[in-house]
Amino acid sequence: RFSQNFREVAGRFLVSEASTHLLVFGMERRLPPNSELVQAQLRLLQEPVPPAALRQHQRLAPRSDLARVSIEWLQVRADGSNRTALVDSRLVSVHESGWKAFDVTEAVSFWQQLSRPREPLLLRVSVQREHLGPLASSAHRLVRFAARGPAEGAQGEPQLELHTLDLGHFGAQGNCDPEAPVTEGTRCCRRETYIDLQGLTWAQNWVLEPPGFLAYECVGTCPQPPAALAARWPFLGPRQCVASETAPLPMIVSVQEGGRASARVVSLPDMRVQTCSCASDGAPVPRRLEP
Amino acid sequence: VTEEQVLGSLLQQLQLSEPPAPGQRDAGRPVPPAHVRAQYVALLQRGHGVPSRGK
Repeated sequence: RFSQNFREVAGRFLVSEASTHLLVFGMERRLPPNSELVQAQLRLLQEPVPPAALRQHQRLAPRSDLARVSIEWLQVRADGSNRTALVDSRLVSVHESGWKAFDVTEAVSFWQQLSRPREPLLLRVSVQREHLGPLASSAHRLVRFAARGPAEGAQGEPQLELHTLDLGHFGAQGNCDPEAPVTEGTRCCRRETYIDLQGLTWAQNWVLEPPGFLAYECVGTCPQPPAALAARWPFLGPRQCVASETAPLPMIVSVQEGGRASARVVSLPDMRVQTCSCASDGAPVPRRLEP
Repeated sequence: VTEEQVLGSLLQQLQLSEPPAPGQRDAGRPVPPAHVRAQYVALLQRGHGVPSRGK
C-alpha cells in the first residue's frame, strides 16, 4: 500500500519467546527525503485465544483478563551494549483478537537521529502481567501475536505504517525574501529582525555587549494537510509557523559588586531564532537522542 | 523576541526586579577584562554551533 503519505514496511521476527518478540525493520529509503514523520504505527495481529484455554483461564482467574503490551526501541551499539527506550504501552484483553496499533513514532524518530549507516529499526514487544502481586493473573500467557512470514502468507505479519508529509509542499521555506513584503500568501519563513540595544534607555551603560543583535522572527502561513489526512489525527491542531530551533544570546553586563561596577557574562536562552518550521499544535516534540 | 522579552530574560538571569537606576548605571562603564571577553566570545561561538530545540 505505497502512496505518498502511507508507507508500509514488512517486518520479520528475529526472536520469539513466550512473552517477548524482537522485530526488525529495514528502514533505509523507506522515509522519503525532505519529509516530516507525522506518525509511525506498529500493527500487530492478536490471535484469538483457543476457547478451551480461555475457559480454563476464566475458571482459574475469573476477574483478570488483561495483559500489558509494551513496545521498546532497542539500539545495539557498536561496542555491543544495548540502549532501550519505552515508546508505547497499553493493556489488551485476552478476549480480543485482530489488529492492534501501537504508536512507535518516537522509535522511528530516534532511529532517524542515528548516524549513518544506520542499523535496522529494532522494536522489542513484551507481553507482561497487568500488575505484580499475589493476585496477578497469568492472562499475559494467552496473548499471542501472529508472526507469519511471506512464505506462509503475509496477512498476519507485523506491519509498520509510516505517515509522512512532504515538506516541499507542507514545510517552511527557510529565510524570507528581504525584497518581498510578507502577505497572507507568504509561506512560513524566517525574517530578519534587529534588536537595537544601544537605542534602548534601560540598556544604556548596563548592557555592554552586544550593541544589538539579529533576533529573527517566524512569519507567514503554513499549508494545511488535506482534510482526509487531517482526520486521521484529530488531536492535532492546524499547522502554524513557529520557531523550531533557537540559540541563546550571550551578553556582557555591568553589575555592582562591592560598591563598584564590574563586567559579567550572562546567557539569555532562546533569544535568536535559528529555524522556523510548520508544526501542529499538540504534536509531541521529539525527544533528543543522547549520544 | 521583543525588547521587553530581552529585558525580562536579563532581569531573570541577574535575579533583579528592575533595571539598575540611571544614576547607578551612569556611575561608570566598566571595561570588560580579557577573561570576561574570552568567555563572551566562547559563548557566541557555541551559540552558533549548537542550536537548542525551541517551542
